[in-house]
Amino acid sequence: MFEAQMAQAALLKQIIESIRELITEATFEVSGTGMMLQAMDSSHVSLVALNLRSDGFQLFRADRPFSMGMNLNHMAKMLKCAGKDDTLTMRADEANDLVTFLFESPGNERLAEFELKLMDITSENLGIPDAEYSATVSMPSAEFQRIVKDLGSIGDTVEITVTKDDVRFAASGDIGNATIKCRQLLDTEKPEDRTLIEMVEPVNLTFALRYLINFSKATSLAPSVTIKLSTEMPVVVEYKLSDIGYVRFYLAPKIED
Amino acid sequence: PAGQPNIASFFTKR
Repeated sequence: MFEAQMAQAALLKQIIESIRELITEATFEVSGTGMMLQAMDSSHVSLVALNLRSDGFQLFRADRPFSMGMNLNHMAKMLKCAGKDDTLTMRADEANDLVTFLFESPGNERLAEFELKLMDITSENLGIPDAEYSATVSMPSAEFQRIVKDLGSIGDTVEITVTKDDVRFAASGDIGNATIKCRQLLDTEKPEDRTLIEMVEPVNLTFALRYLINFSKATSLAPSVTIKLSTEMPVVVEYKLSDIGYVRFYLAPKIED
Repeated sequence: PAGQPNIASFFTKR
C-alpha cells in the first residue's frame, strides 16, 4: 500500500509539466524515503532525476518499495483537473495496476477521484555519483531561462565559461554571435536574487541549447537554479523544491569530433 | 547526434 498527501496538487502538476516534454514515460520508485524518478530522454542525451522526500509530504506511507510506471502526458492530463488550491492524495497498491489521484478543495466540499493506469516500463537505472564539480553557479532561475532562450534565437549550442570573476554564455549562428556575461552578485535584498560563483578551476564546455531551454521549463518551481560544471562531464541543472526535494537535469557536453 | 555523447556513458549501470 502506498499513500501520500501533498498540500498542493499544483506542485506535482508543475513538476510533471516541466519534465514531460523531455520524458514521456517514467517509473516512480516509491519507498520509505520518498518518491524518486530517473529517466533519460528518448535520444539518451539528457537525464532527469526527481526526488521528493517523504518528510516533505503531509502524510507518507509506503509499506514496501513499489514501482509505478506512468505515462507523464496522461498523468499531466489528470493533474490539470486539480483546482488551484486543492490538496492531492495519491494511493496505489500492488494488487491493482492503478494509481488514484484524489483532489480535495480547501473547504472539503469537492472531492475528485482520478485513476491512472500504470504501465510496465523497462528502463536503465543509472548510478549517479556525488561528484565534486570544478564550478558551481547559482543564479535566479528566470535569468538562466532568459539567457538560454535569448541565445537559442542565435545558435544551436552554448559555450559556458566559468572563471573566478564571471560566467559567460556564448552562442554563434548564421546571423551573428552573442555573449552574455554574468558577474557574481551577492549584495541583494533577497538571497534568491544572488549570482554566486564557486570555482575550483576554470571550465569551458559546450551544450545543445534546446535541452537547456527544455530544462528551464522548471523555472516556476524554484526562484534560483544551480548549475554544476566539470570538464568533459555532464552539466547538472538543479531546481530545489522548497522543503520537499529537487529536480535535476543532466546534459552531456558536446565533444569535438 | 554527432558530437553528442550518450548520457548513460557518464554514469554506472545499476
